Amino acid sequence: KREVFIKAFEKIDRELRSVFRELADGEAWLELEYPDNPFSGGVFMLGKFGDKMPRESASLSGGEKAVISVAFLMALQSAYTSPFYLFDEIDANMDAEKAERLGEFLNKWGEASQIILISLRDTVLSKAHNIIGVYEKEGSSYIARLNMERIVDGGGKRQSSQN
Amino acid sequence: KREVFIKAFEKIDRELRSVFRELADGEAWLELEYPDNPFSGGVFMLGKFGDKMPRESASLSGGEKAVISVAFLMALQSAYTSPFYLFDEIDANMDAEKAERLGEFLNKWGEASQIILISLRDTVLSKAHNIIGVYEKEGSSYIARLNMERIVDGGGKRQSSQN
Amino acid sequence: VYISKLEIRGFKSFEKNVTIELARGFNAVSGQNGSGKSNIIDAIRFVLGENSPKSLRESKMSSLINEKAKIKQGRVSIQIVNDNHALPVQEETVNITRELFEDGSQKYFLNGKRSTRNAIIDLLLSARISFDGINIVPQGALNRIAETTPAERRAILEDIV
Amino acid sequence: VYISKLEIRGFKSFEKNVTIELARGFNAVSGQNGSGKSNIIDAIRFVLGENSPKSLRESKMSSLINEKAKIKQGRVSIQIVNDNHALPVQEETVNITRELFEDGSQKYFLNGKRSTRNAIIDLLLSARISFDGINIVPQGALNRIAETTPAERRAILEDIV
Ligand SMILES: Nc1ncnc2c1ncn2[C@@H]1O[C@H](COP(=O)(O)OP(=O)(O)OP(=O)(O)O)[C@@H](O)[C@H]1O
Ligand SMILES: Nc1ncnc2c1ncn2[C@@H]1O[C@H](COP(=O)(O)OP(=O)(O)OP(=O)(O)O)[C@@H](O)[C@H]1O
Ligand SMILES: [Mg+2]
Ligand SMILES: [Mg+2]
Repeated sequence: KREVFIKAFEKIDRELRSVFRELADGEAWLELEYPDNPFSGGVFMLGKFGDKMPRESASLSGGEKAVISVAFLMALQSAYTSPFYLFDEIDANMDAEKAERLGEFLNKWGEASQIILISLRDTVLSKAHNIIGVYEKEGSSYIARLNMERIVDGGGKRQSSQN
Repeated sequence: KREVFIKAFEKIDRELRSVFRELADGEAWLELEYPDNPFSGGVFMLGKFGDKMPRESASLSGGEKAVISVAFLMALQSAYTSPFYLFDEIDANMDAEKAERLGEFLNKWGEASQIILISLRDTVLSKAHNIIGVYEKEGSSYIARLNMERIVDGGGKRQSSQN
Repeated sequence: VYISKLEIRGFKSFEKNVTIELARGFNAVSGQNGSGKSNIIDAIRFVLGENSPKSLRESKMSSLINEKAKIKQGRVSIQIVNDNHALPVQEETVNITRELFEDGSQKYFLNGKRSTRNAIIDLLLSARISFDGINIVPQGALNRIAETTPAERRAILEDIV
Repeated sequence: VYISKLEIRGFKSFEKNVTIELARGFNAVSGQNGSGKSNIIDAIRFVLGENSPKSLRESKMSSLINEKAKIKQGRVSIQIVNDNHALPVQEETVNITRELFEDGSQKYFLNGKRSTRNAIIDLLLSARISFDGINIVPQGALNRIAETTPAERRAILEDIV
């Protein structure tokens, strides 16, 4: 049992390191509290952004937490793959550069898995294979298939999204 | 005591209605659970966005909650004015149109009170009287006085902000 | 497997029948605040078997029915393409429908035939699909992943293994 | 009254002395994730007397000192313009400085003279300035205002009156 856990732990740790590097300039990794007896302790997640000191994930800034959380979620997939992902505004706290990298990452990931992401940002929406617009008319919701030209035109309320 | 409370309640309710109309297309207001005996019940806050039904503030969407929360905060000022406001990423959940209206509202409010707002959005930053850029260099934080041209240029990492 | 189509009627802000076609890869959904984006996620979780109204941002299940709907009934259908047969059935596409009535009663349908919540949950689990998996991140919930304690994180890894 | 200047040294991510000049009206602060924006808000709350490390996103006060600082001391100074004399003192500008040392000890200064936390808090309260007023909205905290119960909201109104 311990062997199975350690093997999965190392696989997820490797995947975390690799996904994180795609999303940010820095490093992220997992550490066992008690490497000799994993089940008697916890699993730490650390992130090092840019030239800054490594920090425990819980003490990172808002946007840094968002990036490391996405990286951890995707790393878990290497041990337990889901066929699709539902992400609701996971880029809310990210600055422009990180959000754009997230969009590119999801575009790449979308070649192997299905992703349904809600986002208000054009820089992220423009990386999708398919864009769905939701709008309200007389108090009820409807949808429209969108392409990026209509969004960038700002053509009316229904295409309004974070510019 | 009851008189004092009712008077303040009505003043804050009026202000909530007026601020909300500046931030969104719709109405927001307060209601006493027991109008004859305010202290034995609570205070409801309701919001009606567009053509939709009025809803209690707690059951609104993420961005709708953000807008009604800002309106309520500003309404409280009519009863207890603060000399300055510190707002950390209050536009995170707002769509482009609401964020821009927030920026215009704060620009107007800034003529009477001091506002210090953290935002990642150009549309909001461009409405400020003064823009401060924060950047990291060799692991430490520094600041630079910015003007909008530098931000829109994207001139290097340090001006990077939500586009 | 992937979701090819979603049909929502009388559920939350979707008064009239709305069909959403999804691509195999990276789909993005956008629109103004309050337009109904998160309600789409709620609809998917609902049809996959979510029974906790709190997880669908309501205090009771009957609140999920659209307030304006002439017929007080909520209905969500999902079409899953079974290309790799991760779902252990013959069919190339699997259709699941869930109906919710004003009195709180519910009906589940699998490929047109009446079914049960348990049967559908078991079927979906073989393709690693569940209404509350780690592959679903509701609005505002992302950063909790960075904020879990080391003990909780170990538990997450143990569950996965 | 308004804040005209903030000086931060050895506090959180501000290793070297950094001076921030603020305008009377609408100031906006931006920069990449993790650059130090929220730390500026923490610095303002700190110099106004915040004593709860949790409210400053740390588990203990000594963690507020910059990790790289050669002298293990954190220092924040705020300059408040007293144009309408809401602060009941003669001076046109009021300077408050707070120093934090590695052993957890602290020093407060008011216009250059040694002072106490209580004296400064009382002075600020007459201008309706406090480190945890409703005029301060930390990152992620905004929507709680919409989510308070009706009873809590009544309590907020009662406190204001
Ligand atoms: N049972 C219902 N009947 C009618 N309308 C409903 C019902 N339940 C929810 N709604 C509507 O759905 C809206 C919220 O939709 P949703 O949470 O999907 O918004 P959203 O597009 O995700 O917005 P945001 O960008 O702010 O997160 C509510 O404002 C409400 O008007
Ligand atoms: N005592 C300290 N010594 C050195 N650096 C510190 C210290 N405390 C915090 N930091 C740094 O400050 C960073 C967080 O800064 P802050 O929360 O202000 O970021 P932010 O600009 O608000 O980011 P976001 O846009 O993601 O919210 C941490 O990533 C950490 O590197
Ligand atoms: Mg939403
Ligand atoms: Mg921050």
